[in-house]
Amino acid sequence: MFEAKMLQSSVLKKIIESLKDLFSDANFDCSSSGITLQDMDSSHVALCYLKLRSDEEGFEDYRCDRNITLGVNLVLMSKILKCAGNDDVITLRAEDEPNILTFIFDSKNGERVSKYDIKLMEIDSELLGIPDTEYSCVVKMPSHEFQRICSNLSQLGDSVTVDCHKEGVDFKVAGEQGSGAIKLKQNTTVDKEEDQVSVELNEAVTQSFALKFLCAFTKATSLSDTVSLSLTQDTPIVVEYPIAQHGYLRFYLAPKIEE
Amino acid sequence: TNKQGNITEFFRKQ
Repeated sequence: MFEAKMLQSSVLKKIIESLKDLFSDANFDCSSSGITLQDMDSSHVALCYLKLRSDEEGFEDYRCDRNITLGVNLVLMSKILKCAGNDDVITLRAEDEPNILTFIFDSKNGERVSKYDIKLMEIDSELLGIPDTEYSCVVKMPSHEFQRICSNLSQLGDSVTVDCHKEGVDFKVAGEQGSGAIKLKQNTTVDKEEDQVSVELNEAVTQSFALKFLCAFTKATSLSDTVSLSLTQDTPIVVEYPIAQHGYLRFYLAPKIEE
Repeated sequence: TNKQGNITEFFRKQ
């Protein structure tokens, strides 16, 4: 038996909304330690990795007697989650050898209980081993700032060059009709931590990435006030949104490499 | 021109 009771349905709604356009079918791997999801987009350029820890406060109850994989169509899941109120408590439930995933939405005042079942799918996806490495550069910034940068620069071109150096980070785009550049200076003196821009630098990095994917990742902006970008030359960028009281959502994007 | 890399080039299949 698997049963996970999440205090805020809005968290799961935001996660699925941010994934469903790039990652349409995905396996939720459930174990006693929590729920993980790893999936590649259809072109195998981007990868997402979600981790929701069972021992964090976001789960009121969590039970998973044996490891199970729940193959779900995320577009369908998003439709089901739209039936939940933002303040509803949501329970996910499945048997040990499941064909069905059950969603139970309890309203805050206890007057409304909704139950939806969806059929599970057999999804043949290969898990990739993501090495736990140290990156040359980690930039932390307000998540809405990163969203704005991606949105602004995507008006002019398809790829952004991210240039991390000791003063800060530069984002540049060069298209056929024009070019643009946004310079963010390190700023760790502002009062609120979530408004700070910080750059941890071991080595400078200059790398290009497809804006289409970065813009898609920023659909997760409402999950977190901050986002971190981890870069090493000639390796995928990691865009991480912490999820309070649950864990994190990470996106990996393969770089564009000079031919 | 830049060539788009593939994520499977960087992370091995388990």
